[in-house]
Amino acid sequence: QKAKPLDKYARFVPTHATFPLGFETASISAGIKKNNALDLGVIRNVNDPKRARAAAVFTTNKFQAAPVTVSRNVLQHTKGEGVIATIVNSGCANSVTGDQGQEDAEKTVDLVSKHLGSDSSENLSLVMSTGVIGQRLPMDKLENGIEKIFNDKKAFGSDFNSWLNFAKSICTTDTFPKIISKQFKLSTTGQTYTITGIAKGAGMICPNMA
Amino acid sequence: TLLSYLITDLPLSSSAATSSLKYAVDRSFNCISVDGDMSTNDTLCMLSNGAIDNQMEDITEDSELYDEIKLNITSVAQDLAKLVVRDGEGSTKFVTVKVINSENYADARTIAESISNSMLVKTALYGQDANWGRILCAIGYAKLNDMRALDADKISVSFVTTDNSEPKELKLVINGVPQLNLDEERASQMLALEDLEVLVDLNTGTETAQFWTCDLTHEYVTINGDYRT
Repeated sequence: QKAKPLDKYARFVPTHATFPLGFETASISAGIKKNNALDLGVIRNVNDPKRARAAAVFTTNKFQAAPVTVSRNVLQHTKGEGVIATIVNSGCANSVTGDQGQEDAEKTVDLVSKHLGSDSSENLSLVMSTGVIGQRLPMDKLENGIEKIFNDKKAFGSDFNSWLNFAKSICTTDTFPKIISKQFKLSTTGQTYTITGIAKGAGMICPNMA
Repeated sequence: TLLSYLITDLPLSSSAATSSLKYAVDRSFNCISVDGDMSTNDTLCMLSNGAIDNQMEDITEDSELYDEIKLNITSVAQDLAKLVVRDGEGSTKFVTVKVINSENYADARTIAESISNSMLVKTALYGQDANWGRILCAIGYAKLNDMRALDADKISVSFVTTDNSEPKELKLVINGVPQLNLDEERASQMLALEDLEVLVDLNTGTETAQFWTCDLTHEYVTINGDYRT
């Protein structure tokens, strides 16, 4: 006996949603994936940067990819304050790539931070990568992609498609982008706030993050 | 690899963001399994910016609002984690493994994880085979701290439907005794459902743990046989 194939995209991907105030997303095809699919995305805070906070949990695998160690360093250095963006690529995990991989991940953070107005000492962005392990990040494509995103005034948006495309840009073997947005009211003041969740993952999934 | 983001316009302190994220991940993404493999890149990050009210003070762990916010963050994280399981490579079933009445939480969680990671349990779920023996086997080799949570004479195992059909529960093992006259027709009906719950009642305490997993299919091998090339 076998179960029938399911149209998961139609069932699990929303067609509209409300997103948190003061955030924008951008995504493009930087050519890291073979099929010209979206593979580079940025989420940035456009609200007062002094109010920006970031936190993260990471894999407990002893072999940690370069973006994991670099993002952890950013959080340790900033204590999560003033981190206003995250950049992610799919197609290449930048994992098990040694010192070169570390340099590539650091350079990615530097490039994004500069575009966000940082001087050289400030890291304003986290970095993530997903895809094939054991291959170097194609930095030429990544750098071009970052330039393209930040030099195109129309690249960033806060509408549904901008968020959905960001969710698509992080996918690998996923059959649908995973995006959920919920609104809640504060019990004290009745103010409405939003939490949006975006994820990718379909295989190599049994996380134990800390 | 799992990558995930939680983005909110709440004004959170760094410490509150970190602690609420940790609370949420332990009850969501750290309780899922597609194939039992852990990536080198798994990351869950949260960004907050206070944009709902720039005059509002940061919410800290001591704030009156902290607990409700923590629970709402957890709720979003759980829904997101379940979507990841639903998209498990080649998967056709979404399975909740619930371990109840355990002497301690850690062992309940270990048992739930062991069942969720068992390749043979997962292939049986794909084949719609009510193979309770494989579930017991996975419980039996779970790496428990001690054996106080697991008493072979007290354990009960059931399939529970997630639709409204009756009987809702099909008992496979009661107090350690296998139900050899299993209603195979009902078992087939239940296992044909896309969503299913495996309920393990340890009857040794009061703690509960939950994992979400999926079946293992031919398609999983197809996808992963040539992923790199």
